[in-house]
Amino acid sequence: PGLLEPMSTLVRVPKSASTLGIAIEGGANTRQPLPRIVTIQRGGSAHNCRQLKVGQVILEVNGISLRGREHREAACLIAEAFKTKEKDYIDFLITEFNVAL
Amino acid sequence: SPPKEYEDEVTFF
Repeated sequence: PGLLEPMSTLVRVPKSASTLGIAIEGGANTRQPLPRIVTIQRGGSAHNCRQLKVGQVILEVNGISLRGREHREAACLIAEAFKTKEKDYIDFLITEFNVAL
Repeated sequence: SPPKEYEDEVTFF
């Protein structure tokens, strides 16, 4: 743990809309072992922040690694990160490359 | 149907 991820970027998404406005596919034990963004909905928080893009792979959510987590578990982490009142943003560590190091 | 490990699941938030 703690290995630096090549070409990874931290993106802070403020909760600026009532939805996060992304769709993800993949997770551990699938062809896409880390969740990949497949949709960004106009008007959602992700779209408003202008830094997330379709095709990016999500490595971490609020510092929690998604490596080894199946789709449902990764989805729960993202949903909870959006729902929690503790933070008015979500930090995503993303990479443009489709890697599962 | 494909085996479970090759299913494509998509979740919207």
